[in-house]
Amino acid sequence: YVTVGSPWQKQLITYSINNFTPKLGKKLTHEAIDNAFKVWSSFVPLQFDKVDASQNPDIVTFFAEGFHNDNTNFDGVGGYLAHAFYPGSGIGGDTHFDGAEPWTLHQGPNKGNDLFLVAVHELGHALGLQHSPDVKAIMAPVYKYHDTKNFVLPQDDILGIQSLYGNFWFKLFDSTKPPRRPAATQPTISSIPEPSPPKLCELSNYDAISFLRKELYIFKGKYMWRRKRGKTSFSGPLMISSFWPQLKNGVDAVYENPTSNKIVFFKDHLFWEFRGTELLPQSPRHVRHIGMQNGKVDAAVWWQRNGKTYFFKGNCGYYWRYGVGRVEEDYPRSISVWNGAPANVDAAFSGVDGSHNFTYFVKGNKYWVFNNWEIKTVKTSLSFVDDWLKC
Amino acid sequence: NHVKSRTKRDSAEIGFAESYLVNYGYVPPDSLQSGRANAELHSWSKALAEMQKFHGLPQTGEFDDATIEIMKKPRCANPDKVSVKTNLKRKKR
Repeated sequence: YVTVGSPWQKQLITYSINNFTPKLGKKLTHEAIDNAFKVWSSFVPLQFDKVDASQNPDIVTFFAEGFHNDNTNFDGVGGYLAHAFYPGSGIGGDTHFDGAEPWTLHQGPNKGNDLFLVAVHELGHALGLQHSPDVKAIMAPVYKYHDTKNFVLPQDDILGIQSLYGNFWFKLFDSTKPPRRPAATQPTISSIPEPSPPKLCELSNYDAISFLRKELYIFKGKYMWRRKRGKTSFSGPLMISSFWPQLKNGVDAVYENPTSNKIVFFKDHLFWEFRGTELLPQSPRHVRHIGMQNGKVDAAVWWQRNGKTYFFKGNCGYYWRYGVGRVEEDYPRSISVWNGAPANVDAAFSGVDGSHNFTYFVKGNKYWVFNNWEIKTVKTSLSFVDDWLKC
Repeated sequence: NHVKSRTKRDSAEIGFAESYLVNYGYVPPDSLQSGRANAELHSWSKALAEMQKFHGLPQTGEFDDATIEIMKKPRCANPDKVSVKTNLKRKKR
């Protein structure tokens, strides 16, 4: 991604939609542009309020043909589709669409130009992103169709916009509290302020924990913390979606299988397979594809000793052993086999300092140490906060 | 290579492609002055290779079919290159 040096220096940004394309009508034109703003605000702490053009909004959007009072004339069908000015006063942020283009919405590929997709791209400029050389990115210069019904903002664009506003938030505001929302001039869709990101040392439990690429990750809600190799402290909170955009609603369990070079996340009844941060084909899939009838895996851990992966469901105290492609026949079994391990475990991990001699079970903010060779728990109910988080 | 690829193509396509490189910031606008064009053949070829790289094409430095084809696709009017912000001159609406 490529950014401009000066993003908007505020969190509340106003915009107007001054006219509409008759090819879609007013309602669909507004729907396309409103939703394009929502794409960006779901990854950075910006609030977009639509106002009337007479209120001198930060971002003015309109449709025009040919010359339209700036130095880039539109050129009829094809060629220029639209353009936008980078953040700033006056014309800064303004976004113009070529009215001559065959505007469509949610009509699939090869049917004109989808206004929602072009609007996401142009508003990326209006927020400070330049064109990206990543051809998969929405900020690539040439129009390319992306699924608009289940639109997922490409990774490159997420990293780009968060490099502008993710730091902006922490730099400008106390990182322990979100910026106080200004009194909304009109009722916003959800006037409930974003909950402030949790503090790692104050968490009473964790959704998932695992070593990934030999770095320790802790997941809670939409956030994650990361302890790099050789470090004792964690960086974060980071949005999980900044690495894995498909997981913006959080995860229940995660494990890495270094031999297959896969990182697998579970959330409710689905699982996603990644190579690093690249989503592998067929993901997400229902857990029944791996033989688990109902969903919600609470913890998962891969064993180097036998190459198997173990899935734990907390509330029922069962576990499954997963081999190649599906869980093994005579499972689930009771977790009592892992004698001494807690029943409704929240998370499990192994691979500490690269060794897989022990499995660590975490429940609440306590942890248990299980010896993978003696097949028994050797330490019980220790303080995870003291021993791992160094709070 | 550059001369060869130019002779193969008709002048209208060459003109279109050269305007594309200028419009999207790969070549400074004044490179279009004919007197200087030959002296800057190398910069055209270099600019072309740069555009091809940005768009994920083989960097031939030539006006080849794949390059001309992608130049004809509908796109955003903003420049690709940071240095030439052609549409940023204005400040007033």
